[in-house]
Amino acid sequence: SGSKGKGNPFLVPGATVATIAMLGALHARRMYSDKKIEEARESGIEPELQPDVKVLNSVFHLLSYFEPRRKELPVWVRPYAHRAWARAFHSNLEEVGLPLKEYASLKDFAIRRLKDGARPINSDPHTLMSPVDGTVLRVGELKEGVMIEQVKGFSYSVSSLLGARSLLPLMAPPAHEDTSCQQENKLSSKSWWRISLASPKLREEPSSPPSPMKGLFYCVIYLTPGNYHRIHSPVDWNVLVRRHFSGRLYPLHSRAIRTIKNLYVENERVVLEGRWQEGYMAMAAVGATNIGSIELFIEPGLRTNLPRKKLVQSEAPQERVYEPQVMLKKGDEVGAFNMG
Amino acid sequence: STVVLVFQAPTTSPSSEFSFCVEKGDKIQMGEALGR
Repeated sequence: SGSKGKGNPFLVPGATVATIAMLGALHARRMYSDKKIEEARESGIEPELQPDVKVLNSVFHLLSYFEPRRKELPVWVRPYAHRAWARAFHSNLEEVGLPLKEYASLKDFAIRRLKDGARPINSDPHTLMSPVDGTVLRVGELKEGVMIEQVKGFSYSVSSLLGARSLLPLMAPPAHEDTSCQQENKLSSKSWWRISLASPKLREEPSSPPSPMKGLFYCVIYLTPGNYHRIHSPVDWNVLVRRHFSGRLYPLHSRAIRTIKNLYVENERVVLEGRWQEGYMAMAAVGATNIGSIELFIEPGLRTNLPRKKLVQSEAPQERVYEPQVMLKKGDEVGAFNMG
Repeated sequence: STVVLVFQAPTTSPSSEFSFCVEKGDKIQMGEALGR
């Protein structure tokens, strides 16, 4: 080895210089990307977690099938298991509908009913009530662009959330644009849905009373694992279409919202569309890692979060038109987020 | 999990204009008014 080393006097110094140069380049690159992240954070944009989608996705799906939560527990264990769950996720045991030993598994406990009267329904016919327990993440009116902000610096489109074939009413372009031809060629078979936000010239004839201008509003509510997980009807409305998007099961907690883009349009979700007294109404139930399956009491046969042979890009959503329409009263149970 | 509502409501009209009675960060229970 000694003689070999003597054979090439430049080997060791060359390798040393190359190594130092490479380390220097890596360090410079790291400093550059840190500076970029710092600048982004200063402007309020969280660095995006570059998820290795396939790995993450399979892990999250496997988690959602995690057996023990669906296992039937021995009767004597149940109160301890459910109390532990309640303590971990701050559930209110005072409101639970049945004695704890009646819930055979954690899955049953997660979808528990509450005691009668625990959630009085706001009876004012002019109010729209919350369909679930949770925390309000976003509320607002959709102006020109139908985009909902996920986090500062990133928004997703409502049509991606609800589906390309959504009945979402057209947002008429701003009044200054000539909308006559656009209106004709845009009105399609669902014209009864195409409610143009009437610009002055499109307003109805003076003879009929001016119909109120309509806006599109949205509200995003996040449920923590300990929340009551049944979904109720926010108003009296008729449901016309159900759309199920089999998708990913990224977590939906605040850290994930800040770092994984497109969460709401990537995750498994079920969308209901219909109409209420003021026009269009849609409700999207978006699943997450520990809550993989979304049950619809109005369509008990629906199964979500089915094991897939391989990770496929989210296929086109499965759609079902309800005929006759499903009529829901304000406060009716519609479905639930469940484990598994 | 998360629920997203998207709905039409009056913006400017003689009788009523929809407005939310909750704002970002509020905790809410099922059955409580979101807006009117």
